[in-house]
Amino acid sequence: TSTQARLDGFFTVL
Amino acid sequence: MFEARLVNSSTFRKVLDAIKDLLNEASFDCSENGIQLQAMDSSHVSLVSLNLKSDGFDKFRCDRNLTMGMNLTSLGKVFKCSGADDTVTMKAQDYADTVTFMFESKKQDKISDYEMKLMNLDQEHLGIPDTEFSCIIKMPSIEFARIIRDLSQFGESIVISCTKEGVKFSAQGDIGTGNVKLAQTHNFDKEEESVTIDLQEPVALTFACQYLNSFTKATPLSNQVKLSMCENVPLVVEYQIPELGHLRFYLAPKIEE
Repeated sequence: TSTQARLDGFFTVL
Repeated sequence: MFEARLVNSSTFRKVLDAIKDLLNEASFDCSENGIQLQAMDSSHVSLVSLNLKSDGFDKFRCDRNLTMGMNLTSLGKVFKCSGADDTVTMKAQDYADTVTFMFESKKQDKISDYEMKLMNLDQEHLGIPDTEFSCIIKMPSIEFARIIRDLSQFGESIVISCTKEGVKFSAQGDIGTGNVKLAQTHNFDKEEESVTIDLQEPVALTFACQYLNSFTKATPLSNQVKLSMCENVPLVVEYQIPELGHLRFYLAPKIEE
């Protein structure tokens, strides 16, 4: 099984 | 004062068609450099990044930076009122709460204008780090759309794996499995039909079909699509908009547990 990652962890909030 | 004129209003309509599945509303940031949009879908799995350069417009004036929050369903309704060959001019005053779209027919015998209310959207801007990608695949956008559509019948996810031999798209599910392999082909006469792979190291990543299918709604914008992949980094799917800019989609991978 695989889970869907979210983008929040990849990008930084400016 | 903001004013932007685009002879091919259909290009903007195609951009809208390409993003409306993912976003209900979005802020268009206007500056002297052009129009930018950056927004994540509601589940924070994908991000849309649009860049339209000011010099790609037939006329562009932006005296003061302006953020125009728009409901994309409403914007779609406005553009539905345009003819395929119409020219569009977007106008907004500084600090305005409305934007006006004027459509002119080719022969200048029909002019229509629509004023749309703007929204105050509290959207955060994200810093997207520069990534050294393991592989960059360029291929015909129609072929990419076809493969994603075909393989979506087999499962909810597609594995994209890239080696020096080529790129392989795979899906599996209850009815069985599907694999599509593409080798590099360089067609010097028809550049847009080429498949090219710039590989640093082999990579295989899994992505949700639902999002990949949404991205392919941008196919009418460009003959080629560029896929950039790297382990543990979002996939970047890029459509160049000739002479105007680009539309990029970022997609978080599915991760094996």
